[in-house]
Amino acid sequence: PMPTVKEIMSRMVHAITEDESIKTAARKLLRGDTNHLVVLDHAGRLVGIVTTYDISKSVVQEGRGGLVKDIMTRQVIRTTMDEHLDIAAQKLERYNISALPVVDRDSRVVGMLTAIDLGKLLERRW
Amino acid sequence: PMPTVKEIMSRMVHAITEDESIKTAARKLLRGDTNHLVVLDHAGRLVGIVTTYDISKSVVQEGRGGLVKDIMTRQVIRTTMDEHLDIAAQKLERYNISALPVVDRDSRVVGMLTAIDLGKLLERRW
Ligand SMILES: C[S@@+](CC[C@H](N)C(=O)[O-])C[C@H]1O[C@@H](n2cnc3c(N)ncnc32)[C@H](O)[C@@H]1O
Ligand SMILES: C[S@@+](CC[C@H](N)C(=O)[O-])C[C@H]1O[C@@H](n2cnc3c(N)ncnc32)[C@H](O)[C@@H]1O
Repeated sequence: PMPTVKEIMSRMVHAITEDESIKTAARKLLRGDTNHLVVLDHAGRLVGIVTTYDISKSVVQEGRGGLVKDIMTRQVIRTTMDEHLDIAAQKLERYNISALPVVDRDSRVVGMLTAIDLGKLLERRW
Repeated sequence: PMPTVKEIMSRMVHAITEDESIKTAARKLLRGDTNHLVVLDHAGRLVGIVTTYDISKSVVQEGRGGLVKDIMTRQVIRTTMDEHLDIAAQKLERYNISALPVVDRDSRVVGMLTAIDLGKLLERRW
């Protein structure tokens, strides 16, 4: 049977709020050895995503002094623990993105599915 | 049988030389809608890799005026067209990276295997 997201997702999530600086976001990405931060509001709900791609874009646009809200993506493509992995993988390919926040019914982030995690599938099937 | 890299790799490769600026690298990443640039010498051989992660790191270190050679990774983890995908996927996971340049016998880059490409495998097997 097709595996689900919960079988390979990571529970490690790096988060930030939209009022923090771009530099703080860059520091968190570096410290987390990751390309993705979820942006949460003060009640812990998912309001955006900011990645190293967005930081790199701000370097082109010289937007030094900016805040996360100035560069983050608000329409977040997301997944759930029970979603089948072929569906989740299609989202990554269709939007050319490399991570999907995993959310529960209350839009709380419970994990992260990254494209790198898809490699775990190869250990089982062939 | 276990698929090989050439079955799912992408032929699209975005390249830069080490003497170009960090800002030019950021511009090429943006234009290519990608997180990875291979760094080639003037004879077209692979000498490094620079990603949006490295650009983000340079924002933390305030290294504005720098060049690609100041931030690139020189020890490039790579793959070949005939490598089995389980081996290539293990490299991505072991080094926590999301792309492997695909090189031929003369160390020329012929493509790129990204973690996002691993999703293509799901379309076939289950
Ligand atoms: C379209 S991708 C292109 C670069 C590269 N292929 C990658 O995987 O990041 C970069 C953009 O996608 C956005 N992004 C990343 N993950 C996302 C997600 N789960 N939902 C919505 N946007 C996302 C980022 O905010 C960034 O602006
Ligand atoms: C260790 S990863 C961590 C961030 C994130 N997980 C990612 O996939 O980029 C970031 C670092 O890996 C390096 N890197 C990316 N692809 C590489 C490759 N194929 N070989 C060697 N280093 C690579 C980049 O230059 C960057 O310094």
